[in-house]
Amino acid sequence: MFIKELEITGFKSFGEKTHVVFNSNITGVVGPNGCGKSNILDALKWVLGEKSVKSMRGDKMEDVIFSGTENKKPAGFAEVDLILDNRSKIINLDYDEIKISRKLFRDGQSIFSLNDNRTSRKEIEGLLMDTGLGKASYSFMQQGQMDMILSSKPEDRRHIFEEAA
Amino acid sequence: MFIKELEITGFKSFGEKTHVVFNSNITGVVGPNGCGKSNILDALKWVLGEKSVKSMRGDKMEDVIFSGTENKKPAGFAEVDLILDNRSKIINLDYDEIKISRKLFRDGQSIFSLNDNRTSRKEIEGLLMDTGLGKASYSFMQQGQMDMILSSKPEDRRHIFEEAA
Amino acid sequence: SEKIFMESFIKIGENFRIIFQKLFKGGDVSLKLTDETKPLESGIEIQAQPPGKRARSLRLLSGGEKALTAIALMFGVYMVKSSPFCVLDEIDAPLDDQNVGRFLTLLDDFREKTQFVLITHNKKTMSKADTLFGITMDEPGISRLLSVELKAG
Amino acid sequence: SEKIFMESFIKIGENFRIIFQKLFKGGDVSLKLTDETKPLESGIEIQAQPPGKRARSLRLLSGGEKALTAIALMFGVYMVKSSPFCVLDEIDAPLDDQNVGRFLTLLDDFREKTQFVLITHNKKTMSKADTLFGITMDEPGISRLLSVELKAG
Ligand SMILES: Nc1ncnc2c1ncn2[C@@H]1O[C@H](COP(=O)(O)OP(=O)(O)OP(=O)(O)O)[C@@H](O)[C@H]1O
Ligand SMILES: Nc1ncnc2c1ncn2[C@@H]1O[C@H](COP(=O)(O)OP(=O)(O)OP(=O)(O)O)[C@@H](O)[C@H]1O
Ligand SMILES: [Mg+2]
Ligand SMILES: [Mg+2]
Repeated sequence: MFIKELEITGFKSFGEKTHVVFNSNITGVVGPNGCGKSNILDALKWVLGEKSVKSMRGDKMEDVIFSGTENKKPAGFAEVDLILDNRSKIINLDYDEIKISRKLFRDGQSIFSLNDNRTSRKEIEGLLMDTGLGKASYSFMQQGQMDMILSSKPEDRRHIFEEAA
Repeated sequence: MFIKELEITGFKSFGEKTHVVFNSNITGVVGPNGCGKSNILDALKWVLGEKSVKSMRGDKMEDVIFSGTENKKPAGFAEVDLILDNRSKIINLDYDEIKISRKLFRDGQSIFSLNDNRTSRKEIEGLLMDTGLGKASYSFMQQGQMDMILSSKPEDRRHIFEEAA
Repeated sequence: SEKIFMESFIKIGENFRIIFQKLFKGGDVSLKLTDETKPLESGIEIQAQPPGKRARSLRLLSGGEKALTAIALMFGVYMVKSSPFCVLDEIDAPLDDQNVGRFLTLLDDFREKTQFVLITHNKKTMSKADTLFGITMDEPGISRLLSVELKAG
Repeated sequence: SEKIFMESFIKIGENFRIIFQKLFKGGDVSLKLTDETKPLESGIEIQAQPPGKRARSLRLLSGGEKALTAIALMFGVYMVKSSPFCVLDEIDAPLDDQNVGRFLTLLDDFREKTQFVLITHNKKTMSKADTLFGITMDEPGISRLLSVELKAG
């Protein structure tokens, strides 16, 4: 599988470090309303460099940091680490495994890392450019968003087709 | 029950006359995608005087007339008859039963009837004014529309509250 | 006028809270005017906080939490000025099993005065109905009322 | 440029038709530029006609028909330029049982090259998954990965 592991700490409702290991081609994610399933999708988008706060349902980027409950203090930062299988060299780097990390502190400081070496979002975007991963619209079909391409005006639909070309 | 019977002829996918008798307080309507369930809701809205073509998912009012299939010709008109239990006199007329009918021909001619006597939409609207029936937003919670009141801007939410006042 | 609007608005806010707390088994909501000096023009602010969670923007709520909150609000309005019937078209679609159950229990508070028509694909909702109408399209493009299943008792 | 866009656009149109006809067991679709002289600026017209029905405005399609049509289009695009993984968040919600089944069968055409993550409340979809992760909030407001159920075979 392409996505091997995902580690989520302090991101949205993941107030505790959560480690997800993927080992099959079709993984189901289930649970009651509000338990955090769509937040996992948000975590994946976010670690891949998503800039749009709105597309993560927030008002400001700080909204992705775990904001606490009655019994647990808010987190000081949100961090998501993604481990990818790169044996097919879909990403143009000479590694069989690639780790992409993103960390955001409350003061706004944002850190991207590639295999634990600090890098920039631009760098990450560049690497993902031709893999199809960089563009959210293919890899993520979000809850309640499917209708949009059919209900939008003809002029507004272009972006999906432009991304594919 | 308040709605006793509904007869639908030539309205949307109801190419054949369909008679629905209601005899309980909670009626379920089930069936596969596209079979016509939401069209029944549209028929009810329409016979009560709905003016907005958009709210019935059409582009023009003529879109509610059965437009035919490979094996059946388009209908010349759409007609919906609604029979209401008025023993509680919720509608200010001295009848225990009230029949409201609406018929639309392809040439645009539109006929409203009350107990088989021709009347105008304004008349129907006036009768329904204080019953809560006239205003679609209470009586109809449409597919995919529930989200809107929460996602709309504060200024745009007023109409629901104004209708209730 | 202003007085009438404010009375009904305040009542809706109370109903909204009561129903929300029934559906969520706790939590809190608030319904406010953005500008209290202009009740007839002001926008309306909604806050909703499921139990154990902090109040956040409505947008951060999950799909199912939003649906349940919208149901609480619509029925809160309904309690102030109801209609003798109510057609609900697949409003249970985003809800998990437990929340469908809570929504169906809510209908019991209204069913005496209100005739409900529930369009649904959900088996729990189907079993709540006293009568079930099946719509089919055996002949493509033509809707037919195929079956009326009456439940005993 | 223009040539590249048109090539991929035409391919998407063909894929869209193939997938639509698989999901609907028939019917037809068309994907056109509103202005064929300006491929890089033109809007895009979509027509979809389920089997046995006449082509009408997309808006007149039912909730489930729209969802299935959108799935056909998104996967049609996907065939032209795919990503090694795809996360689908409750896209089966508006579908009846039969259409959920057809959607799941469609995934078989893609699963060799694409890793899918399916967020769902639907039991049929759950049984299609090789692995199931359960997320819970036993402690309110804090998500936990509670269970990993691996299916044999
Ligand atoms: N920064 C944050 N801190 C803590 N909790 C958050 C934060 N952002 C969002 N949440 C919570 O996450 C929850 C939403 O999670 P999510 O959207 O993943 O639910 P879901 O499992 O997809 O549910 P559904 O089945 O209803 O779609 C909300 O209750 C919201 O309050
Ligand atoms: N004027 C018309 N003539 C014939 N058929 C029509 C007309 N208007 C709409 N239809 C058809 O009605 C069907 C939609 O019906 P409806 O929206 O009631 O489905 P539904 O049972 O609610 O399905 P879902 O479960 O997917 O919501 C569409 O296939 C559409 O083509
Ligand atoms: Mg969700
Ligand atoms: Mg429908």
